[in-house]
Amino acid sequence: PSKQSSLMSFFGKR
Amino acid sequence: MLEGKFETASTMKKVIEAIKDSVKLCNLNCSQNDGITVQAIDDSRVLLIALKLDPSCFQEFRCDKDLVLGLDLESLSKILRQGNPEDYLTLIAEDSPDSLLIVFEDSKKDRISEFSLKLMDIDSDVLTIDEMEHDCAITLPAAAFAKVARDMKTLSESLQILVTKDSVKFKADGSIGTGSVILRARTNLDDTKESILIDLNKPVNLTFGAKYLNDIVKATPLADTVTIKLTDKAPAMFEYKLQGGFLRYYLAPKFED
Repeated sequence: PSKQSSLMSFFGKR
Repeated sequence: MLEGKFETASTMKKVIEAIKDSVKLCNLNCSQNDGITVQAIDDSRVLLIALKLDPSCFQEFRCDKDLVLGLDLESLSKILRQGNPEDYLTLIAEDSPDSLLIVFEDSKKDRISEFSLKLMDIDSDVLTIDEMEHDCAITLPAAAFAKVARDMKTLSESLQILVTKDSVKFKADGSIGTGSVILRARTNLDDTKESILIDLNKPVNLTFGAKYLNDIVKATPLADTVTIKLTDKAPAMFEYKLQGGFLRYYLAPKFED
């Protein structure tokens, strides 16, 4: 029951 | 014009094999100062690949004008498999190219093979990755990490990594049971690439998707060791150093729901 996080929540779009 | 000649085809062959299962399409950015760089994100937006091949990675390198070469990696892989690892490999592109020329040379056997690969327009997000503060950095033999990642995937789709100042523990909790592997920090002065080094600011306990870790360890043939940088509640960085460059993977962690 662990949820995969997304890179988008950590890195900003250039 | 781009002309990049590798002393052996093996680096490029291994790099493409290491990333083609994670990303299907990517842009190769070419410039005189930086050589060839790639940033690519997998479709699920969980794994990011950053490749840097400095001009020093090449026997000869020139790039008169910055170029972006959009490639289908499965197609590139098909062509790269045509050359032997010890062949010279040269990548050639015109200033406004619609194809990439790939040349293998075996100087001993007087064999030259030439392939042209069609280029594509690829629209991809580019993310800004700042140099991150990390809670710990682990350097260990790449093969040892690959074995743990492959073995533990058979137990569970998640792998927990717990780091203290003197050990790294990998834990899997699956439907058939549980498993753990502990690797203790050690310095091997006779064979430094066999060492397990832990640089710890703060103990770490993070969970990652086993599938993605298994994609990452496809880079194992590229380097003797892998360095893993971990930070609480942030993507982990896995680095395979190349002669004059690197292949890095950034992997977003899993969190308790």
